[in-house]
Amino acid sequence: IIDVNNIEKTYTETAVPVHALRGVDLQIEAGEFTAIVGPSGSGKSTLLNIIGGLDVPSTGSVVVNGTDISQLNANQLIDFRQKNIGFVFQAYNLIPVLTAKENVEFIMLLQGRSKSERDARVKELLEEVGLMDKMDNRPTQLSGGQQQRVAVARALASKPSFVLADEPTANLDSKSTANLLDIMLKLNQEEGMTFVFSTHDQRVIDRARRVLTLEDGKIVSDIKTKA
Amino acid sequence: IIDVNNIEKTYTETAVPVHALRGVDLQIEAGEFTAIVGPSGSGKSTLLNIIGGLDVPSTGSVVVNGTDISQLNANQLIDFRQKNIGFVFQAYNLIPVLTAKENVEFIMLLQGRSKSERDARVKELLEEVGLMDKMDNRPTQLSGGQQQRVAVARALASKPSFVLADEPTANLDSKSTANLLDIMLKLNQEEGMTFVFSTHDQRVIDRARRVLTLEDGKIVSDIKTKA
Ligand SMILES: Nc1ncnc2c1ncn2[C@@H]1O[C@H](COP(=O)(O)OP(=O)(O)OP(=O)(O)O)[C@@H](O)[C@H]1O
Ligand SMILES: Nc1ncnc2c1ncn2[C@@H]1O[C@H](COP(=O)(O)OP(=O)(O)OP(=O)(O)O)[C@@H](O)[C@H]1O
Ligand SMILES: [Mg+2]
Ligand SMILES: [Mg+2]
Repeated sequence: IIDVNNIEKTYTETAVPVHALRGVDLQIEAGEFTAIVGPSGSGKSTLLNIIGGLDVPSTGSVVVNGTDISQLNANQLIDFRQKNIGFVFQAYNLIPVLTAKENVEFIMLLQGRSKSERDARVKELLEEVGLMDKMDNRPTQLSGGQQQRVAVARALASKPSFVLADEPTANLDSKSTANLLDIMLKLNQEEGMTFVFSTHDQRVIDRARRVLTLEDGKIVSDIKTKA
Repeated sequence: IIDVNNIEKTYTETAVPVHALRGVDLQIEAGEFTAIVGPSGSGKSTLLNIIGGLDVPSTGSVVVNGTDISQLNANQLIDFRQKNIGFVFQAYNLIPVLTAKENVEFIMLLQGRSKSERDARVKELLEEVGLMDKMDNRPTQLSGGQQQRVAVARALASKPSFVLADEPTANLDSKSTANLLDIMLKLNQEEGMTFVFSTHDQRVIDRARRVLTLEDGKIVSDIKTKA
């Protein structure tokens, strides 16, 4: 379903060029629940951004559901992402002037969904992540972990076929982490939603069915577990 | 050394007032290595911000090294923080237009330290957190965990008597986390630097000598361990 072919990413803007990704090949199949692990700076965010069409590789291609996303122009890319991908950013990237509720429903507005459908969906998601009482708060009125949970709810709002999540539990306590994992696993098992997430959190790694290890821009191991 | 007296913090800007802290009393002694744990939204960041003079309590007082910081005016507070406190923010708050090196030396510039002293200190710190090769990168050219390590280096730069760190290892892998803990413990044991940090990370909690648990704005347990 996601075909990553010989992806390289080199940053040339610093004095010394940085080879963030040095030839990554991998296939993600529908319904996977896959963790990407690796040291700080090993290329996890870079890889997720490229798979999600948020960044362009220096060489190589990414084919998602049959579409070579490197061939899409800017507008087609935006449209493609809206229809197919839910993304949870490492720094959340919530819109500061919108409330939690508005941040979550934003993408549904762009997709032209009806008010009643949006209201029901937002309510359902904020309830699942335990933030119903915070729906009218703006990001500066939320704790770090609360902002992270809004970012997750937002990624799930449009019922994407796959979710890319960059360290989605970094700022969460055990209970919120366990809750989030349950939500993700339920969507994965009941609706076949594909999840690919980067993480440093052992509790999350333990529940992945496949673990890819990135080191210095290369995949050094790819293990299927029986989690 | 830090005397927190009956601190309450209520936010009234939302429809329903939020009692983020509901009467917190605690004393931190010189040389402590203390973790504050608790669920997302329980008040950890709020408490750290108030202890560090970055936020004002609704009632109660904070006395640091004999100074009641609630009695200081804005300029005195800035000056006091510069001289006494190193702060690691949950969202890092690095200055986007400055490089890693410039972010770390910034406070030393404000303190009027000589160029040779600043250069030596920045080099020492960036080396300790493994970021010498990134010193000319700006925050957008750094990974999440790299930004977090710059934020820690910055807090240590001015050799403060105590460091308040808000989830300082959230985005770090095991190796970087272990390394950071070693640095903090070494400063704590060799130089008597006091550390108070909030964390969800069990590896960090395991190495604290005292664990304060916050729930719903109140301290519910205070345990000294033999870590
Ligand atoms: N400006 C604000 N207005 C209203 N409520 C606020 C504001 N800032 C924080 N809060 C609320 O205060 C409570 C405590 O927030 P705080 O950031 O201290 O939590 P925390 O323990 O650090 O959580 P986390 O582990 O998620 O970082 C939260 O419920 C939050 O929604
Ligand atoms: N714009 C840029 N210019 C130069 N180097 C960059 C840029 N963006 C990222 N890098 C570098 O690319 C490498 C990979 O970064 P990436 O953010 O993918 O790491 P990561 O595995 O997500 O790390 P973390 O676990 O800390 O989030 C890092 O060494 C980083 O410094
Ligand atoms: Mg990253
Ligand atoms: Mg916090």
